[in-house]
Amino acid sequence: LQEKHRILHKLLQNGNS
Amino acid sequence: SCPHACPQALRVPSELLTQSVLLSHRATCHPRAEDLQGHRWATFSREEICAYQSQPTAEMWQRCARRVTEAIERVVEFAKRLRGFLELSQHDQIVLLKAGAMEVVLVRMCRAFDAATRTVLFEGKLAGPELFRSLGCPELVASIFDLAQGLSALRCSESELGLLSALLLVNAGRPWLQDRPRVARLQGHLDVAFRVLLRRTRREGLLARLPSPGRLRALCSQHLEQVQAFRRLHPGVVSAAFPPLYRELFA
Repeated sequence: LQEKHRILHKLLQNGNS
Repeated sequence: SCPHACPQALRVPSELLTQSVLLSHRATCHPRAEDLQGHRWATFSREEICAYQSQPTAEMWQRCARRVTEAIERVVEFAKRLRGFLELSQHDQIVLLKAGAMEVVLVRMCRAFDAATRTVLFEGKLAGPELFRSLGCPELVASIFDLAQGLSALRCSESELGLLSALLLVNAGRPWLQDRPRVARLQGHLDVAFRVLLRRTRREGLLARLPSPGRLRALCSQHLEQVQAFRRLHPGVVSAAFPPLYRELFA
């Protein structure tokens, strides 16, 4: 699931903007 | 009621949770709450509407996909700031956002809906459904405007919208969740907070007037169908020109 949603996964990993 | 099973973050009194959700909602909404009061947004002129209507379908789709994606990114940020959300497994965070982010975007739209003129804020000015003619999906646009109009009539407070949004995301009924009981516990806390708020503000009548989960789900399905229809008519455009996050979630 994470492989198919790399961008979403990355957004969730990043610190708050 | 389950001190050993619940992580610290989930054991908060209702009012604190409501405050926290409100802060997250306010921090991640556009337009900001302070800009909603006595807004002075202009309505698109005849010429501006014609300009949008004259855009090629693919360009208008791309433009709207960009706007939707910006809204989705704000919903992701909202989710991250929700107490307990980031303590869910990464798998379940993705499942919940993939299923619920668009529903939250649609609900949030009512904040920038002008009931008097039946217009919604789009690219800085107020737009009626006719502005989106070149998208070629009039039923979807009409359904979205109907939803915004209905929600706008409920005159929800920012606290109500924040909790409603949180409950659209933290939904233990979504398929493919790995740890359903954990999501259900977080959903339960939010549900209690929402009911306590409604009781305190004598707004319990709101519950019966909200759009049904089925209606929101149907609207999101309609959106997905239209993306597919667009792809069949304009092959390659989505892959080449749409925002990557939009493709990931809807294509």
